[in-house]
Amino acid sequence: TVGCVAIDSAGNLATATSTGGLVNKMVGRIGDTPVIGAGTYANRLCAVSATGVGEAIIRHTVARDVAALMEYVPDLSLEDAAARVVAGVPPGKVGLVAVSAAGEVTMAYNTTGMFRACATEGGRHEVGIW
Amino acid sequence: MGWAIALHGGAGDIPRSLPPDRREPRLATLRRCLDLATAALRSGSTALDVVELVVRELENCPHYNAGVGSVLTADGTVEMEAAVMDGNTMRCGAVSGLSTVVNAVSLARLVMEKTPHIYLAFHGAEAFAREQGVETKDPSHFITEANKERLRQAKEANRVQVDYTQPIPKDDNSRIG
Repeated sequence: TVGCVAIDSAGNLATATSTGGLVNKMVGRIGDTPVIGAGTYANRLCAVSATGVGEAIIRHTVARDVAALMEYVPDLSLEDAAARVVAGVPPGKVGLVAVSAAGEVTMAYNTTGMFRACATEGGRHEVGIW
Repeated sequence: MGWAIALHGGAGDIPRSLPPDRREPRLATLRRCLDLATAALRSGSTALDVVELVVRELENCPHYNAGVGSVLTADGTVEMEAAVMDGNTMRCGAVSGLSTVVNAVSLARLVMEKTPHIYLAFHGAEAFAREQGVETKDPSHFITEANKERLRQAKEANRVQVDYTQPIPKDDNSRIG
């Protein structure tokens, strides 16, 4: 799976995710990526793209849950919201990247690793796997 | 506040012993995507345009599991899917079951922008792709030798695998229970 989240200088948030799914999946199987709110979600508060085992991500409505925490828990940071959601999914099942309307960036996962990268206008620049 | 961007190329059981020839091409693609994205954001591109731009690049990289390089179904076919969402308007588009569309993410965006719907799948999505004139290729274009081998191993082990599940040594069944 691949995905990207961004906020532009005008404050617009967006997310996109694309995948081939799982090796040896059943023909006709649909994963989390195209299920809005599961693997992909954005609103005026944040944008999220997830990766991992689609069935787990759908069950836990991962992307929407991050946005919901941002919406309903006062003063919660994006990093804490993402960490809380990822921690609630069985280990080895999920990773996500997210950006918030405040320009926060987080990349959280409970797998061994996640190919990931981020950059901000403020100078943060990261590329990593583990 | 300013702009910000994050991208991923999949999560999974990625061993720290991943050989350089499998690690470096993927890292190089991440760096290239980051450069593309930051340049676009600095020049005033919208977040929506940038996420589509980046995901198209990742789809075109055979080392990642989307577009060319997509993993295979039990029948040895590709069934690709993608989604896009605009945070301000909450407009969104999604596609599933694609076997010929080169950049599924762009078709998802067309669903968002050109239809009254959110989600098109399988033959309906393929027909919409033809109607919109997006680039398509024979399904064989998306299938790599590495993924044929991964499917063979997964079938042998009788399991499904996330993106970076490692091959199982012939003399080791500890990871399959």
